[in-house]
Amino acid sequence: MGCLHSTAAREYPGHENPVKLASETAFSVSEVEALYELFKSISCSVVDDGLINKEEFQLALFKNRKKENLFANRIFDLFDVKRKGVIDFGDFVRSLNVFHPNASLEEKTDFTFRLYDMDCTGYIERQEVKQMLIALLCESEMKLADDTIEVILDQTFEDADVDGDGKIGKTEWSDFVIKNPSLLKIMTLPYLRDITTTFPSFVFNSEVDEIAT
Amino acid sequence: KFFNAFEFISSMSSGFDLSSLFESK
Repeated sequence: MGCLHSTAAREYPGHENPVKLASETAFSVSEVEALYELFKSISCSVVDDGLINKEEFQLALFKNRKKENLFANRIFDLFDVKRKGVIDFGDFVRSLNVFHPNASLEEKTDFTFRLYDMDCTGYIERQEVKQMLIALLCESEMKLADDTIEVILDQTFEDADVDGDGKIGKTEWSDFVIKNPSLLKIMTLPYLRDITTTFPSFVFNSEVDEIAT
Repeated sequence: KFFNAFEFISSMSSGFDLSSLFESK
């Protein structure tokens, strides 16, 4: 018989077990525990209910709960996996994990597909891309002529919409991303590889007890 | 060079940074 090591992590009532979450993600158990401290802090900033609502998410990101930002809204909607208008701890960790350098390209590709499929139709439609483009231009106070936007959309769909049905399906998106890998650049946050070192300020009680049996 | 709509969106959203979450304490 060899010497077995078991990991005893804290239990968080009402939230998923950190060991289970670590086993499903690229985060270690101690990193998941550190993320719990962060989650707790964000989730009690407006309503102390153990869940992150959109205002709390915006407040954490921008220090302003009313700031409108389309990209942040979309990220919140995707983190809100259960579509309840709030993010629970398990979904917070699993969603952050997609941005981890060690997460698979498949996960990142799928996340970006859902990011642009704003109406959840299973396709990225021209109207959705146009809406996002215009909203981001407005937020950036940049101006592009309508004709220029249409040309950009024409060329994009000519390249990505291989079957020419006016919308981009999942397979078409995967192929398009393979040809344009820069589109996944926003999906990898290098600092997630070592969050407890990069952001020591949010780590309080995250030590893990290693018990030899 | 052809600049596709998604590259455009990615570049414009580059100011969005989840790292702010970690500095929220």
